[in-house]
Amino acid sequence: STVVLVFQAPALSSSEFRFGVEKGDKIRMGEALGRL
Amino acid sequence: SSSGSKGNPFLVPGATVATIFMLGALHARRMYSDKKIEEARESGIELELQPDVKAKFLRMLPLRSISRFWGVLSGTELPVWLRPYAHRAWARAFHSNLEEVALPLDQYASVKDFFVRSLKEGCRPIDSDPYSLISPVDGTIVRVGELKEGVMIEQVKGFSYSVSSLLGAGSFLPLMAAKDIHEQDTSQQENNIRDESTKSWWRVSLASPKLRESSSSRPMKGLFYCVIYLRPGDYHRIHSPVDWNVLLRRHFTGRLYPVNERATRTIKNLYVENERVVLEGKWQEGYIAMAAVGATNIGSIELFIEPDLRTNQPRKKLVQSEAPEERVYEPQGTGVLLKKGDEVGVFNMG
Repeated sequence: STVVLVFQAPALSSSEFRFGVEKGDKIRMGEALGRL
Repeated sequence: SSSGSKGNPFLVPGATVATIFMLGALHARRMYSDKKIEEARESGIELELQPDVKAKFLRMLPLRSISRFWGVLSGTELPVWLRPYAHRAWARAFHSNLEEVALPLDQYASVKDFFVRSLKEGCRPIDSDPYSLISPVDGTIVRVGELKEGVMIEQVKGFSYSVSSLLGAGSFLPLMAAKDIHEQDTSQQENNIRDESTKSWWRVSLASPKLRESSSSRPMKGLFYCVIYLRPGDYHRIHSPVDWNVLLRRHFTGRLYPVNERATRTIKNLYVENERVVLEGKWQEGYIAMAAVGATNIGSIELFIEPDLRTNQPRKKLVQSEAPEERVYEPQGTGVLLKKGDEVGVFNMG
């Protein structure tokens, strides 16, 4: 099974949302995918 | 006549050996091709979409019936003494972490029960940073990034699917230009959302996902996405990625292709063809949606916020229309409030 998240977030360089993960990473529920 | 009545003594053993030999050959071929794929990936080569005979064959199979049969089989109650052995075998085969399981193994009556297990308290600490967005599930990151003009998500090199097909053409997406956002305070926005006539404000404009803000005081907004694949041995409950209001649920009956790595390389439009449940709403930064996509072995999706929703229904019960079945959560415009980390639903076997 698969979960897809689509969300709006700031995209200006000064306050852009930044992912902390990349393709192929293992992730556990509760860990940050990224931060504003 | 007596020899005729005995039949050929070599028939059954011969057929058995031939079948085992054939299955062995198929498995060896599969392992060889998977090894080639692994080598290609390690050398950084991105594999392209390669529809193969198997993908065409899958289209002809009654996948929904197979999925439902698997659900019945995996739901068979096991004798108490057998349960630990069965669940340990599953854990070994699919690399599940038995240390985290909430209950003693003999308390999971079937493999299906074990599959939807919850975890011991404290096993999944929720990232407490108020500016973080957390993973709603355990799994492997398949794709991640920002949606550009075409608003397509790459399924595999050379093939992409559209977000509006995944989420539903009627998706909400704030179209409000900066001046509206700037002038409207939140409560007014809430009223506008509630007023059906202004629903067009929230109509999707996936053609231009970036909201340009005329006033420089507010950062421009982009649309981001993340695709997470859950392996059979992973923890399969779904949690809330942020504090948000779930305004609407959309259920697409669709197909039930497998969604493993091989399927993403060989079946076009996999995520927009498969059965899925989409939750849509708003968080502190605007629009957010989460799509739970089923698969052959994990066909049914259960929502704790809407217990009576049923997915993976027999074909005859399915409404044949392509349009998804929608439900707006009450009170309209506020919907169901979820906190970061709250349990939202679970993927069930079959």
